[in-house]
Amino acid sequence: EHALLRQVSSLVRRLPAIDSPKFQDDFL
Amino acid sequence: MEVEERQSELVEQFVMLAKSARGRAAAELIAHATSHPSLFAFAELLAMPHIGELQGTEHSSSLDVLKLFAHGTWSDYKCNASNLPQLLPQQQLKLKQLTVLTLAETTKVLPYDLLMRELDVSNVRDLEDLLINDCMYAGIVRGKLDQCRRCFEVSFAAGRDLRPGQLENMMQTLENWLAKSEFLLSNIQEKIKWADGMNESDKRHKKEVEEKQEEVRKSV
Amino acid sequence: EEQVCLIRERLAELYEIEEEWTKSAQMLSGIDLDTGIRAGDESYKLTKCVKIALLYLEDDDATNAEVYIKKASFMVNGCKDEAVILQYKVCYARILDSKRKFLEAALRYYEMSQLEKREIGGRIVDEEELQQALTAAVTCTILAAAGPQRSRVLATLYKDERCSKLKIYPILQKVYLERILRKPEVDAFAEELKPHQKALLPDSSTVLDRAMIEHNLLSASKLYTNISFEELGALLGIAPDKAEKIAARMISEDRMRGSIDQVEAVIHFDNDIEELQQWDQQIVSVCQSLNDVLDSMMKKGI
Repeated sequence: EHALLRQVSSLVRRLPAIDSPKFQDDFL
Repeated sequence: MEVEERQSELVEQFVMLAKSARGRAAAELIAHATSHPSLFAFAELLAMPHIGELQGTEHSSSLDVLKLFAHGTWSDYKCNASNLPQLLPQQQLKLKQLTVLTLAETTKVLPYDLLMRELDVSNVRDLEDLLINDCMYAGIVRGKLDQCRRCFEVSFAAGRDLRPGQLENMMQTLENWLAKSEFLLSNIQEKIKWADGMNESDKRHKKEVEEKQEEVRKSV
Repeated sequence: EEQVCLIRERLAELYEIEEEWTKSAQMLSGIDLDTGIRAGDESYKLTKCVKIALLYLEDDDATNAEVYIKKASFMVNGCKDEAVILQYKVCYARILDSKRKFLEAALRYYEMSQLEKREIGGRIVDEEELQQALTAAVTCTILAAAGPQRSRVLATLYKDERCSKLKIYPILQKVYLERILRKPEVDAFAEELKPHQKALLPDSSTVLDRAMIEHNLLSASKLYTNISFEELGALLGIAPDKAEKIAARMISEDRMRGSIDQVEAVIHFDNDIEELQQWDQQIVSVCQSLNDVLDSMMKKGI
């Protein structure tokens, strides 16, 4: 299922969800 | 998802046409598909028997173009331009759009210098116009342009056709994600348990203090 | 007095046939509505005030028209004549439009475009007129100052499927989706505008320029974390210092979030949402995508 693979590929690329230094401070 | 939804009908149309197209007709179908402004998926077409039959025929360069659009980038085209037919302007634009998707696979922050080199763009204005009009407004990527850091931060990019060998990476990433999610989940559960424990001991402590208070009150 | 009144009405008709709108209005406004024999006839007075206002508007004279429409506003509530009421509404919307109170005008045009009863005062209001009112509503909304209220009206218009049939729809869509409008699109839109909508403002830019620049600036703030004024000027098609001035005004009026670094000549757009919320949104959309994948798999029986 190529369409499914493309969707998973797009999904996988969005991980990790956010990794900006500012986020680390906010999260901590 | 929106991109997939929008192009799924198109994919079906071209696959349907590919069932009956042979030789020149198949080559023209490839040119039509790789020029269509809303189509960014070519694996299904590439998998069609009549399309594969172009290999070794006078139309095999069309098959090469389809492979380029399924998995390649603008740089691949430039390296191989002598063996490939001259791309139409709309095909060139599409290949550049697909190149942005491929670059977004490797990292979420795309430096302008990398983009300008890979897309053959000479200045920031043209690069940003391409990213704005032909990528963000086309719905294939979402993100923010940062001129001070001269980079494009990608928050979403539509998926391209998988290149051979990419499936394993993807499975591995999913495994990691699963492991990390489980770890995070157990971590959160542990924290919840710790918080409950703390809550209990606070309650006990509070009760002891109240009892002591009562005793003191009675004795006074 | 009665004869004078009749002669004035007749002369006004003749001027109107000659399309001498202001002369026709002046002829009618010479009729004494306050103390003459007609003073008691509210309906006659209302009809005349609306008529005079409409005539002044034909010459884009919103000031005089407003004088009479204000008079009419005290009488319109008691009026039973639907045709006059509709004329009053049209007139009022056009005066707001002429006075560049675009958002109020848009709301009134939109209200009129939704007219249910088509047969009014023996006259049929046809589809074409409703479409004109809808187009006028879209035009005024686009020309209105960018901000939350305009966004709400844009959303209402964009979701009204009648708009998708209008010639102006492509630009409505881009404005609603907060997309940058390029010069060719703006020029095409400008051709449909009335003279007063292209009038010069004190700073010698036009109403349209200002609306478009503000819109594009807001659209740029959705695409950029920061941008140099040099590039912003190139993007908006204006001088960098003008871009800076407009950006500064919008930030000070709290219609855009950001800060200006004049030393570096860069504007930094603030994100409305905190990093943590951004993370939440990212997680939500990742999970949404995961659900979409699982739904697709379900659909395909995998």
